[in-house]
Amino acid sequence: LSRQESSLLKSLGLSAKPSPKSAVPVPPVLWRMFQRRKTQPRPQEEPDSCRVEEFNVPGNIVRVFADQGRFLPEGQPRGRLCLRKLLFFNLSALEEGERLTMAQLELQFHHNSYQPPGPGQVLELRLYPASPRGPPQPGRRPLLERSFVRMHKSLLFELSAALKDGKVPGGDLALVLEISAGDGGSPRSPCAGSDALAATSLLAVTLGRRCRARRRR
Amino acid sequence: SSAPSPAVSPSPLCKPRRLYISFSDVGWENWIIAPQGYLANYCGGDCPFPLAAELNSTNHAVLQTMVHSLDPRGTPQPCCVPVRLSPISILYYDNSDNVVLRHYEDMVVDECGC
Repeated sequence: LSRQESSLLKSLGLSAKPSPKSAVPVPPVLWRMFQRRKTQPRPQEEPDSCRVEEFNVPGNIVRVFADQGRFLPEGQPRGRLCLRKLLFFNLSALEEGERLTMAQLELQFHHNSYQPPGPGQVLELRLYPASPRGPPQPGRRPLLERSFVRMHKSLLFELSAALKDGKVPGGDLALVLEISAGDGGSPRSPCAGSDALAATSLLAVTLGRRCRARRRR
Repeated sequence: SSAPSPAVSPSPLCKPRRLYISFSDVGWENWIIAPQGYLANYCGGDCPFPLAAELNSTNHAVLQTMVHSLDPRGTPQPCCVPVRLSPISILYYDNSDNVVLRHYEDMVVDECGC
């Protein structure tokens, strides 16, 4: 039976039967997608099962990776820099032959959304490529830059273009996130709101080997 | 597990039959989050001579039933097999404790044929 089970799991694209150590909560985005697919009426035409309609990209596997990084440096940030954090995503679960077609970084904040943003609460965010061991080399260009106000509960960043050709070198993704005070901020609390970073996650859509073969045909 | 047939008299002809697959029955409940099971169905029944139009038969099946009617010992009747299947999505934990939503094709038998 176990040999049969192994071959069944293999045909389902799994190298071994998963045995989760901890039942982490299901990310709401995946629940929503699952429920929508379960309840939507069957279309007249055969749907493209190798396409993720919710994001309009090729793919049949959607994963959410939790950030395993740490804050940098260990001491208090100085000057206009409010926060520096190494973001580290272990992408070893991606199987050989899978192609990354979308990567979306989400930063979640635990702001009080009833409190309107005041002066000095515009923050600037930069994201640099990094190695898992440390911060980026000085002078490196950021992958992306954006200004935001404190009121945002969640920020989404499209990283697909930044990850060249859908390949993730070494099977991991390491980035450095910097949040600094924007121009015209209050001199008394220029970094207000930057400490509210609650969680970071990476949503990845991939195209499995079977789908790739089908699409080629 | 095969659920009991509906109250109507069971047809011996090839058609989809009700089959609910429960992931706990196969011991996969600790890593599959949702669904807990699904109506997968299976194909069952005969493909007798002459093949009726509603049996979704291939030309090969028509000829095979003819040969079978002439030589029942040497040539079997055609098989009743799925001709249209539909996909389902499954939410599960992988070996790194990530949550994965995966779309699997050909999981539910919608139509059978000979």
